[in-house]
Amino acid sequence: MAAENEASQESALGAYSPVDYMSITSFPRLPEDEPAPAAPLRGRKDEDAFLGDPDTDPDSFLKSARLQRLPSSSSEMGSQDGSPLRETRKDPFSAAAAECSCRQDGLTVIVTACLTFATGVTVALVMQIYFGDPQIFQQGAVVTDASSCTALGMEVLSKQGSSVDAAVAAALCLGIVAPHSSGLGGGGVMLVHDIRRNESHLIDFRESAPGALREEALQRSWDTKPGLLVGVPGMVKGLHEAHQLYGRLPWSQVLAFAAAVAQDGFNVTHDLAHALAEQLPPNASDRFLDTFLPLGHPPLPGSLLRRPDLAEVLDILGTSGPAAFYNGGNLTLEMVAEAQHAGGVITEEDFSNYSALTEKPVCGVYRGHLVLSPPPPHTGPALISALNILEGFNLTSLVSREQALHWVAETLKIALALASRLGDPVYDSTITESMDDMLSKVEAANFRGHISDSQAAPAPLLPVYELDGAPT
Amino acid sequence: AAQVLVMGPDDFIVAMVSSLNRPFGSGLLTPSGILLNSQMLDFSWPNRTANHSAPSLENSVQPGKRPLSFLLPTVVRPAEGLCGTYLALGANGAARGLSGLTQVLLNVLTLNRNLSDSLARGRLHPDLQSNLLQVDSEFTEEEIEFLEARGHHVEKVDVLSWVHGSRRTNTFIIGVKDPRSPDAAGATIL
Repeated sequence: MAAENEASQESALGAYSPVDYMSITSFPRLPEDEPAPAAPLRGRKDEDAFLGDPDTDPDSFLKSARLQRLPSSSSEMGSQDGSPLRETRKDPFSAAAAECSCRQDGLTVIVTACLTFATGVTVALVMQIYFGDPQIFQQGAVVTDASSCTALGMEVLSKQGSSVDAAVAAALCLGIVAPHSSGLGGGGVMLVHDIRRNESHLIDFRESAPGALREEALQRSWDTKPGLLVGVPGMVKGLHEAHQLYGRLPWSQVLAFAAAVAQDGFNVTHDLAHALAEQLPPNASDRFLDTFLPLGHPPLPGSLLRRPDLAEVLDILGTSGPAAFYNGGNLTLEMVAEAQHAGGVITEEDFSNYSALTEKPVCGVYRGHLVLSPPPPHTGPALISALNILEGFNLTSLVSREQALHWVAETLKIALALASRLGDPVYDSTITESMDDMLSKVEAANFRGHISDSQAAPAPLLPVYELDGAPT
Repeated sequence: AAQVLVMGPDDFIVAMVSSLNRPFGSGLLTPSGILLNSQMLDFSWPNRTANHSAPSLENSVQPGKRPLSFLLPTVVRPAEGLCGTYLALGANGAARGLSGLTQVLLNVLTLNRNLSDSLARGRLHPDLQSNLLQVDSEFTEEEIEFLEARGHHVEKVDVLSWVHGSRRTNTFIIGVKDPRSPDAAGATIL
């Protein structure tokens, strides 16, 4: 009876002991003709209950497990004459072994499923990192000439707008808040650099001369006919081009940010108040005075100014795109009429012919850094030339500031003289050659050789042509 | 000129400078509220200025042509690899802007000053037409005396140009305005 109980326990543990599965499966086999035990082997449920019985003494459990392992550790079964165990040809645990086999298959399925799932999740995460929108708002910075436009740029970034979206909104905002320095009727240049790809594009939306503009007309009456000074504005096409290349938010949404500034009003900046007080254009029209001096005198810094007219223009541009500005609509007709009324020669055709240029910036290497700047007709090459000249001086923190200032002054004289030779390369092929010279380190070393460490040059080293004759 | 500098979380750097030329451009305002520029003043033609400097043939007036420009949005990155200093700079003040940018780049890249200090330090500009070396109000008397001793004719002015900047070093980004500007602002997402 004790042996039967032991066999019963043995079978129970043989199938489910957590101690050593391989050892247990090498237990001595029982004979096929072994009489059925008085107490039947426990069924699966009973065994589960046994193993799961919280009242089972853990010490006796382990003791019995050790006892059952003893025979299997013997290499000579026949020497155990006193043992109640006999050799058998049939595995009494065949059912249990088959069950184990099934359980092994189940384990394989589970492991395979887990691995597949984990691989899928990993691949999805990697793809999200590289191709998806950033889930964590990282660092960024915006700087503009007006705090309200800086805040607007930050707002665009916070709404998952791209850097170019933020720049476009901020630039339009400046056209509202700082009308003395920029606006829809002007132009500019934008340099965009992609850090990851090390790619740069320059979008040049500088104004171009009207088709009917002649030097003689300007020479004769530029100061009495302000309409002659009006070039074809590039701002709208340039910003739209930048947005087409790099925008993430819809064009209409980006313009709506700026339109809200014009509609809701803004605080007059110190700079605008100063310009309205001291730099009003000569013969300012009634419309100009009504718009910017609504109370009849220059506004104080901080006072509220609204521009619902510009809000409406921005809404139209947001809906219709640059075509509303350039393709002969009301906005085009108004600008042409206003300029022609003031002696200008600009036409609707000039507007429809205008296009912003997308090109590569000029670049130079200065002390291990790549410096990117606009090509002609902008004076980026002169800036790089100045850096190339300065690179050869022993400019360190050990050199006195005064000595460094002297070198800088002499270098800038050369760079500015070089800048005065530049112009639009589309109209003069020699400008490309001048530009190549300016970017050359050898040429820079040549210029540096003409700079004295102790004396300012009495006369310019290079011929100087007219530079910024008018205040900008 | 107006400046916009952006370094966004998308790893793009944007530097933009725009202008109407003179304050309020031509002063012409359309019924829709658009101020028209006066950019044709940036062309060169004979006898335009009082100093009678030689006109530039390369920058003469021609239909469809773009005039010479000192709008200089500038970006700096490491020449090799990704690690190091990135800069976005802009300047106003026409030719004075070129002088200002050169000196700020020198302060950051050569003298290893931080961006705020680099923008704040005094700047100079040689006016080629008058042969005067203009220095701003940040210059000390000692510095001016030294320059004069070297043969420079120094003229002190309040402000030459505003240079704003943004800098990124690895993942740390900062936006800084020129302290001379009363209204500009730089904001950084931390």
